[in-house]
Amino acid sequence: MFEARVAQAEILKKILDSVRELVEQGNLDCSGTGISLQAMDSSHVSLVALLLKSEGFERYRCDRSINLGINMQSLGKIVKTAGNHDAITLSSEDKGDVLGLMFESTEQDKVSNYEIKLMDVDAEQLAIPVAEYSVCVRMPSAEFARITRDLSTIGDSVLISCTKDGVQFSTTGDTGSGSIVLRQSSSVDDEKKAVVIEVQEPISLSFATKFLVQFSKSAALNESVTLNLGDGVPLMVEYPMKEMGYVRFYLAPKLSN
Amino acid sequence: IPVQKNITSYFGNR
Repeated sequence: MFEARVAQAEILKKILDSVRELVEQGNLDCSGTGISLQAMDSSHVSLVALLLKSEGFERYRCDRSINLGINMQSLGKIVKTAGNHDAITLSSEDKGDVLGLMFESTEQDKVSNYEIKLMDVDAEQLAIPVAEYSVCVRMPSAEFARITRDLSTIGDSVLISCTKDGVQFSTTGDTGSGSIVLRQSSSVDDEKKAVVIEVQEPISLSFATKFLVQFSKSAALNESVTLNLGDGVPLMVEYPMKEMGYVRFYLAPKLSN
Repeated sequence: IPVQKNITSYFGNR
């Protein structure tokens, strides 16, 4: 028996919004420690890794580890029908073929029950090693969304160059070019609005703009985002979710051949 | 022309 209850549907809505355009289907791996999901986009250059820790749920029970193969669009559509403040309980029998969803309104005067058919999702599980990153940039997630959106009007690659002085996002396209530099915040009145740049070694790497734009749509998950860059490893973009866990996106760099 | 490797080439199978 698997059962997980979140107090507010809002967080699940935000999580599903952040991954469902990138990932069509995936396996929710449910175990005693929580729910995780690893899924690639259809072109296999990016990967989403989601972790929802059991402590982040109001109630959590998973007697034995199970894989729930889910169509993300279907799940997203159903969860969207819940009120933001509704409690949501996800459930599945050990050998069940459906994922049950129960929404309860705050006044407990409305209860909705849905079932989604489970599917066989053939997804390879990858071991993601802990990478040594050369650069870690923490910045407001809204700013990251704005920068990627603004540069996406010009070019299909964004070069991210980082030194101790700042981080530069630049692009070139048929119609011209553009670049935006962010400097490290000198005074930090508000942690969430700060730009913090940690540099072990300066680095410049190029990435597909359309994926950065996709990732940056997760801004609702956290006011801050971290970009982790290293030589020879994929970019890791992380949106932490307080006690709940995180959504991480990995993207292969564009390498000149 | 820049190339993007498959993301699986960076991560091992579990």
